[in-house]
Amino acid sequence: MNLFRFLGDTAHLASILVLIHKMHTTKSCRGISFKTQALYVAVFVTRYLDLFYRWVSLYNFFMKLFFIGSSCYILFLMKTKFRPTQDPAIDTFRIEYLLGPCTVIALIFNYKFSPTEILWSFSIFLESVAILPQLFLLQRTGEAETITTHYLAALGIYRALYIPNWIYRYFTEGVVDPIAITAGLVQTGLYIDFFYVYVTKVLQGQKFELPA
Amino acid sequence: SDHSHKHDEL
Repeated sequence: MNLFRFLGDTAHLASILVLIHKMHTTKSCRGISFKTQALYVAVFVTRYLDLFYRWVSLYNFFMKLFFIGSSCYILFLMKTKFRPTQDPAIDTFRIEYLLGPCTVIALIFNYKFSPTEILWSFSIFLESVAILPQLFLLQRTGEAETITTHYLAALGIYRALYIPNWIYRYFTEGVVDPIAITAGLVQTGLYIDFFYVYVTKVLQGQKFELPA
Repeated sequence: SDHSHKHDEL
């Protein structure tokens, strides 16, 4: 464990708490893509199957439980309490276009051709693109509540911090995980456009609005 | 040893 990864995980945890806080305080999940949230459940469940057979650390164990539990809780809130505030008409990204290619790529690129390793690869590739329905929704509406942008910013920071973590691990432990690194770079890249608007508008106290 | 199988990150 190094500081970059710890802060990255903390940002990830914070992003989820921000999202849950947004839903409870605004009593709404407006502007949140159900599809992205559902993809995150798929990501966590397929990746953390190793809860049953691999012990890493107490930290790792509880974080995994938190990510699975909180992502399921978010889906539950979106399907029950806040269902009326959800607008499927604007959440139109076709997730088959993500699930299909991720399945194929996971079958080709994995560390071992075994069910759990293929699912692990799948979860890494799927996480890298799971934010796309959310960014697509944002693009369609052209604006976002400030709290929603803080959620996305925290997620982006989480991904960005994993990059110095890998550089650090390469030099200190000689560890290289090409699958995680490739997918992670793609994932971080997806946030660049968002971050430009976040820094130039939201952090200057303006509303998040995309140029027409 | 092959560290790529460690899967110790979240």
